[in-house]
Amino acid sequence: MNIFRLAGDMTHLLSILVLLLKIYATKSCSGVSRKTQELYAIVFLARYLDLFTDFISVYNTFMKIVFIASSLAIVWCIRVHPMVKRSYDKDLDTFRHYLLVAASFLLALFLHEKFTFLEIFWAFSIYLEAVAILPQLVLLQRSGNVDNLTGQYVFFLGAYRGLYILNWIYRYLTEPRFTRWIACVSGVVQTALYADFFYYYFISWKNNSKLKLPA
Amino acid sequence: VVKGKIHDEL
Repeated sequence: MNIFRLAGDMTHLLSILVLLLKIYATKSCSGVSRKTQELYAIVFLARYLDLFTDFISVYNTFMKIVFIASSLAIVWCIRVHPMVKRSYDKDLDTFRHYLLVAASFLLALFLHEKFTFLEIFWAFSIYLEAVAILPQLVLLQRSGNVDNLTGQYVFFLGAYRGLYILNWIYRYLTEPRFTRWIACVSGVVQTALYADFFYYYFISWKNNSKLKLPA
Repeated sequence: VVKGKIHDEL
């Protein structure tokens, strides 16, 4: 575990806390894509199937359970909680996310490290995570104005991806046999998707103005 | 890399 990986995990955790805080404090999920949240729940459930077969560390196991539980809690809030549910605007959240699920699974069937049940679901989760933010980014772009907490949620998610790239560079330089193409290439694609958002996030930060995305 | 423990990241 290096400092970049730890910082990446912490910003990932922070992003989820910011999102939960937003939903809890405002009893609203306006600006939040339910589809992205459902994709993340699928990502964690598919990836952490190894919770029952492989033990890495107490830290890993704990974080896996936190990620699964928190992603399910967020989906539950948006789908079931009476007040939060009312604030969900399904007309803005129209991304056909099932296409992402289908494409990721198909890709995992062809591109995986081993042709086993766990490995295919692991690869599937990596591909799906890479594109899972798309419904959220499209929703933000369509609604134009982004509230502070939602903006910070996406910012921390992007920061987490950026830090994971630094982690891989560090591991590549320090571990003699560090090669993991699937995770690294997908991770770079995933981070690139945030580039546009980051550009406007920094402009609004520099000008001390509200974050606005161009239509 | 220990076999079966390649996925040591989250």
